[in-house]
Amino acid sequence: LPTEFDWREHGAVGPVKDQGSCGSCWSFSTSGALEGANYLATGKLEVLSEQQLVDCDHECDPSEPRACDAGCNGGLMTTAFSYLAKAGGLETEKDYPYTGRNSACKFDKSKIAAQVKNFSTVAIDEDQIAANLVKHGPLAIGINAVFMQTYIGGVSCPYICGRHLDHGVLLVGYGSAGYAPLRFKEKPYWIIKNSWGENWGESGYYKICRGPHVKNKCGVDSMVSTVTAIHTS
Amino acid sequence: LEDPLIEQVVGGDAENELELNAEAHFASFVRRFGKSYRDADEHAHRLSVFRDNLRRARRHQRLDPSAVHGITKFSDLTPDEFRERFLGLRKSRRSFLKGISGSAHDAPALPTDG
Repeated sequence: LPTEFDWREHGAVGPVKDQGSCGSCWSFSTSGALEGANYLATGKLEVLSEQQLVDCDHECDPSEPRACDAGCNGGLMTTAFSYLAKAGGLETEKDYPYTGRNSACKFDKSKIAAQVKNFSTVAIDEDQIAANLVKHGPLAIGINAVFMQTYIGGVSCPYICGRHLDHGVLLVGYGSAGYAPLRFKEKPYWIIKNSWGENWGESGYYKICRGPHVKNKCGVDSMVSTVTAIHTS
Repeated sequence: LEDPLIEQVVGGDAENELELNAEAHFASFVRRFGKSYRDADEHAHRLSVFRDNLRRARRHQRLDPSAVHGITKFSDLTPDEFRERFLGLRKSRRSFLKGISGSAHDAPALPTDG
């Protein structure tokens, strides 16, 4: 495993977006993971649509039939991957632009830009998470966002943080040590792409500590999924 | 949440300044994030939420000293409003694990040494 890794340096991460006042974080996490997988499969970075997931994905979780993806009212990345595998794939942002509101499905199969080959869920093991990140590209993850409402920058490593998950984001890399302004201590961290615009956090990104002494901080290791895209020439 | 044993002591006057100048901070927050409120009552309500969030940011700073916490574009929202409008992960981790334990989607273990 490399001591540090960042998919942004390899061109596999699209621009930071803003979900607006809509509980669609799960669609940004899903599209971001597929963008990275599609980049690995085709060598092209296509910026993909979240609105198609908001409007068209009402897939339910096999283990919990009442838990279905519901646009601005919430969803889950693994059921979104299931929807994409069944629907055929995801259009580009350009062809199916984001509005931040639930609306009728306007999916056009002829405009599919990325197709899901399969998806997997990773065990709660930071080495396995790092290995899957390096191998499969950015990962869709859940996190507890309680400290993110007031976060401005640095490496977040709260003494106490709940592990019930309420936000979906994209894990794009990891660093070996980040300078912690108030603590003068170096902390290894995950690099997380959020969907609250570039005027939040560190240009839209969040860093949270990782490592054997702080495992699964804010639940960051406990809902991790990878997706692989169908290779097209 | 009891105060952590080791407490980063940020300059006391900085904390009092935040409280004393909440209105000035709120005015610059409104300008910076282009906020607008329907009427004077809403403005007053948002100012009181903002003041609570200043205290919340200070508490977060104490609990999370290796990051920087403060005024963000969400500083005029209560924690509930923030959760309802800007999150959206639908299921708890527990049911997620129930869904995946032994499921066809478990990722195979990858080599991580060497």
